[in-house]
Amino acid sequence: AEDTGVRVELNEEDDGKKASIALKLWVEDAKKLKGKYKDTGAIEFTFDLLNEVAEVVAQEMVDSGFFLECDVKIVGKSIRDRVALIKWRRERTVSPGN
Amino acid sequence: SATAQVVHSAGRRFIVSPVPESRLKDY
Repeated sequence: AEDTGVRVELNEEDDGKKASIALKLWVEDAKKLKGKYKDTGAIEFTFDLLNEVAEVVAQEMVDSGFFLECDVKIVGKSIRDRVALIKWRRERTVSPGN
Repeated sequence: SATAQVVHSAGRRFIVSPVPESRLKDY
């Protein structure tokens, strides 16, 4: 995946069943962000794989003061890429059926 | 512990914690 400077990782073991999963996001390379990033640490949150949109969560992080508005796309893309990977892994581990 | 909670108006809970060791990468 493209290196956005923002890293998103699972914050719990994925059992492949839960719709809502714990994620952890932090900035690895602040230079990739457009705005001035105030280093607050890692942000832990839950994400509903079925019903939520990465960009909406990114906007909530902006609204909460973690990032500036100009970086909402980078944060959203970082979350979306990780979510896509989680979904892809789940599909691979599901039996193709009969 | 060094954690803090931020609750967004939409109800989502963000918990701020120390960055994992893996952040240490070569620049």
